[in-house]
Amino acid sequence: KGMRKHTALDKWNTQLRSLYPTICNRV
Amino acid sequence: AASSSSGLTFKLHPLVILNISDHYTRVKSQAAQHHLATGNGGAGDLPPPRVYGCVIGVQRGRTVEIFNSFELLYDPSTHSLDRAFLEKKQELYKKVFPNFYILGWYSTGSEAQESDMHIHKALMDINENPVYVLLNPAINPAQKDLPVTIYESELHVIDGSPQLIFVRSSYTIETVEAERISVDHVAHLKPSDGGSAATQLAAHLTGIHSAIKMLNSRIRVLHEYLVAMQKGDIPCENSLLRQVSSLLRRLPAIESGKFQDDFLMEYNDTLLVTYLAMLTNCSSAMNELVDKINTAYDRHS
Amino acid sequence: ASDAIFYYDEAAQAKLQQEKPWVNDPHYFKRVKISALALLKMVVHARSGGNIEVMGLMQGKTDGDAIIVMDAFALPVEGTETRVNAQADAYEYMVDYSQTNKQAGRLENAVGWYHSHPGYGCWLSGIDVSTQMLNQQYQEPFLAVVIDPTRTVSAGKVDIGAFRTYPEGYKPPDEPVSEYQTIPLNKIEDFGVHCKQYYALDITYFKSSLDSHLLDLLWNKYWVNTLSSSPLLGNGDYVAGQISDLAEKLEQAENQLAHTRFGSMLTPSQRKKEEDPALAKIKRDSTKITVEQVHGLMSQVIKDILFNSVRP
Repeated sequence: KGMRKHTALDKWNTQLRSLYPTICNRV
Repeated sequence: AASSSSGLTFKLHPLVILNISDHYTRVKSQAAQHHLATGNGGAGDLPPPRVYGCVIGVQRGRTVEIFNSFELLYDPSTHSLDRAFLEKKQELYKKVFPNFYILGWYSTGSEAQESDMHIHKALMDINENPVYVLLNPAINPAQKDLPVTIYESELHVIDGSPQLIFVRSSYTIETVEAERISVDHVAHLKPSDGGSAATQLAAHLTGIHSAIKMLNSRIRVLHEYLVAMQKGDIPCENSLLRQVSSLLRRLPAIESGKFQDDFLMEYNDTLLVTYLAMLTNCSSAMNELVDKINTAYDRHS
Repeated sequence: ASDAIFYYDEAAQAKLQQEKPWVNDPHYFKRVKISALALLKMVVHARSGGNIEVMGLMQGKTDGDAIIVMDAFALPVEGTETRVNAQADAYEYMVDYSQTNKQAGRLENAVGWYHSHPGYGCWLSGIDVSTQMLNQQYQEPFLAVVIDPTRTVSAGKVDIGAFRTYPEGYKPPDEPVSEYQTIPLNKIEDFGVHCKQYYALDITYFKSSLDSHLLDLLWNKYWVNTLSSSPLLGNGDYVAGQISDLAEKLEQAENQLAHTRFGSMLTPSQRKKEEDPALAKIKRDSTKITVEQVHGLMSQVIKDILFNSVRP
């Protein structure tokens, strides 16, 4: 029942993980 | 008669109550203005008008749920409701609310009248056991109970002859979530704009606080009543004692492994959402900082 | 005095219809007053449609720069975002319903239409703008109201907006200031292209003295429903959709950042529009989702303590 929500949360987490190096590389 | 023995459970939605109130207020307002315009004295001299309408909803087993209502015309020649108008309205409402059926009718007044039975009987070919919802429009600030009464009809033998009489039925107020939020909105006239996070939190917690305060006050009343019974100040009421005992035995309300799992799942999901949102906020702040650093130390600008 | 608004002065309304003060000022109507009954009817109808857009008409009158909505009724029309002027499918119904209303003493004319945007906020899409422009051409005065029943339940407060379109080609002198709201990625283009073609009106509500009395007494009953409501449990799909949309917006923002030197600095055109940078908007969206979730959890925890921590 909660699969959709957890999949979305996982996506959010993945995007954040990918965002950090992008920001750091901009320094 | 004082109470119904049909065993039906009635659920009434706030929309029906507001519908009847609006109908009454409008008719009263028009009548008052007309009275003033014709110079027949103050609007206060007018007797409160009676309005009529149909209530619609669904019946599932022994539960009758009254969701909505619509206005009807009173035909003075037949001392009943205008049938052609009713059928026209019914046809229109069926197109938008195909699952709703005519459950009965409504009117306004302080108590049911003998002439009301004539209207009630006329509806029996549509619904063999119609309900009669009566709203008392008199505003009494000392009143604590909703001035709405639901009547059913029962066949009783009176003076040797069978007669249909009105019997009171108890009901509960039922809301769907959207309805409850709207009623809360207009009852407290909250602004529909966002407001700050603190305002939103205050509004949310105030709602819960008010509800818990109501629960608390009712428990206190029950407690004081039971203490008085224990002391002997009031006679012992066994049925009440049984109800209280049964209520207490239902606590804790839910106690199972499945509930704990689901509850903790929701809890942890919310904590996770909060954590991810915090990280998102930090990313945004970090990004702004990087831009400022880049601007401050940019060799070219 | 609070009940005076319920009286319909046919002569005064007819006079206004002749004078038509709104013709020369595209911004003439600035306020909307909605009755408690009309709001309740519209929200309940919108929610009953689930994920399908539903629509209805509003009846009322005007008073200076305000449109007063006295009542509303549902139309047998669904999927209002699939065609311009979807209400044309229900003209016969509208005529029949209005006639029966007049017979029953509801003398007000139609002053607008309402429809639902389940889960995607209160604004006018391209189709809505075209529909409303048509309405304002032939049925003035006319108002467009949008209700989001999903966000209403999720946030615990009514999500509603009232709008009027500008005439074709009209450029308003000032940029309209509107409250920020989350727009899903798949609707952002439709929102952005048309957002300058209409403006929002201030909404207030009113109720009669009898309504106030009854609502106060209703609280004595429906406090039970307040305590037993569980916002966390009813809107799971919507929340999942919001989080998924947020992740996609993050991906887009990351792609933009990777290709710009000053990611959170505004371009001259953005600065002019006083827009927030993409990440700042995402931050607001994520905060909104979190606040709603936390509020829902608070209710659950409080109820757990109240009803489950008691032992005989």
